[in-house]
Amino acid sequence: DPDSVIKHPLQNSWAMWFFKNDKTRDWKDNLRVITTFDTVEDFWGLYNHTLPASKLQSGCDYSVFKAGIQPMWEDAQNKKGGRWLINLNKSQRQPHLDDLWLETLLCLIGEGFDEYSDDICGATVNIRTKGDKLGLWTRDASRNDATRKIGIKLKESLNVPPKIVIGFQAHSDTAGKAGSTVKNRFTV
Amino acid sequence: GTRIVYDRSRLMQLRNSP
Repeated sequence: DPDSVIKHPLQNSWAMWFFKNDKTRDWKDNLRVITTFDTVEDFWGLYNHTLPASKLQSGCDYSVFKAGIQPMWEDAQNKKGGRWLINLNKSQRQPHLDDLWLETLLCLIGEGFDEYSDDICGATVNIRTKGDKLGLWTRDASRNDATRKIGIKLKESLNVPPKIVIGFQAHSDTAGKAGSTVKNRFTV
Repeated sequence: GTRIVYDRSRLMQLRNSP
């Protein structure tokens, strides 16, 4: 059985990042790479040995981005991009958050966005008392067709009910503003 | 070149392989 001897290569190499909100330190110092991986087996090894997102302290994030892209909008490969954002209310963390995050990761590493997979930079889950957030980051917010197709695919893969609308925000609109005031460029 | 693609079921199957 070849599955038992050969690791299955991924199209991309990915880095998993952890952010812990320590106000005594600079924002960038709170952001660390946990590890990088480029095979299916190494992904599962990592996933199975890290704390589920729902068990992280409030203020923490996990991010999984293509190797070479930092999980911040200032990165050259994110700057012109944006994110599809799924807001969860407090009661959704226990039943849904870990499943949603895993499904997002499977779409990323499996190149689940078909011909638009090159538009993907990564994904982030933010654990927050007021409500967790899951974001799928793309590299160019001006690519309307790609952005919309990615949103549709994300919503479908995560089994988001049709009546729930998810929005896409350009990082250039988000930078320096409170979340509630940012307009959606697209919704699906 | 060809893109290396895995669907959900294949990734889940490989989760449980030795």
